[in-house]
Amino acid sequence: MFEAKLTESTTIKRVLDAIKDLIQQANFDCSADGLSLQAMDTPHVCLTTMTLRSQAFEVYRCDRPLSMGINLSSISKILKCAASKDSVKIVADDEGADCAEFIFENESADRIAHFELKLMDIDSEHLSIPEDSDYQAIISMPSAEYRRIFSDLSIIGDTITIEINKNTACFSVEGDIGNGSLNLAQTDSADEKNPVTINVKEPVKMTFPGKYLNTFTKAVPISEFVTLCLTDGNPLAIEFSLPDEAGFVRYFLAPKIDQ
Amino acid sequence: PKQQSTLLSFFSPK
Repeated sequence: MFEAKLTESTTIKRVLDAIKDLIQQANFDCSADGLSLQAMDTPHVCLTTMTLRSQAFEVYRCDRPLSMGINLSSISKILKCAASKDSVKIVADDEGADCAEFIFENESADRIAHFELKLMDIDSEHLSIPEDSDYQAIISMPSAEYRRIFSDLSIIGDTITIEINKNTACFSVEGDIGNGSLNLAQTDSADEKNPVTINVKEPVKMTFPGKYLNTFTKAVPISEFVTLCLTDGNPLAIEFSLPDEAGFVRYFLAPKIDQ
Repeated sequence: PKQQSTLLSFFSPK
């Protein structure tokens, strides 16, 4: 038996919004620890991982691990039927269930909606992601700043270079119409309302596809802050963490490299 | 010019 109830549908709606433009379908792996998925996009440029830990849920029961193959567009359609303040309960049989039940209940518990989502058999392979905490450079910024930087630059072109030196990050773009750049300095005071922090072991300069950096802005409502971790020649890791360590959405983006 | 790499060279299947 798998049963998980979120107090408000907003949490899962936001998480799905952050991943559904990158992956069409994925296995939602349920375990005693929580709900998680990982999937690559078709061109194998971006890997998306998501975790909703058991403490994110008001009720969480997973007697034994199960994997629910879900079409992201379909689950999003069903969740559109939940108001943001409605609670969401997901129920599935852990013995080869062919559908999952979604129950939406309003705050006054006098309106209850039931939906069944057909599950799919998805043949996906799990990738082993190096737990590399030894990044050359880590920058944390308000997620609204992230949105502004990459929605602006990706309009100019798709080749975006991130260069991080001591206390400064430079984001630059080259496009057909011209180019542009933006420098962001570490904020001086720890009391600053919207701090930017930059930790550099070694300066790093890498280039990434702007289209993806812009798509990741869909995760901005999840989190007030975003962390970008860079190591020369390796995928960029971007993390949006849910409040109260309830979970996260992480993206790994392959760099553009010299031919 | 730079070329887009893929993740297949970085992450191995479990």
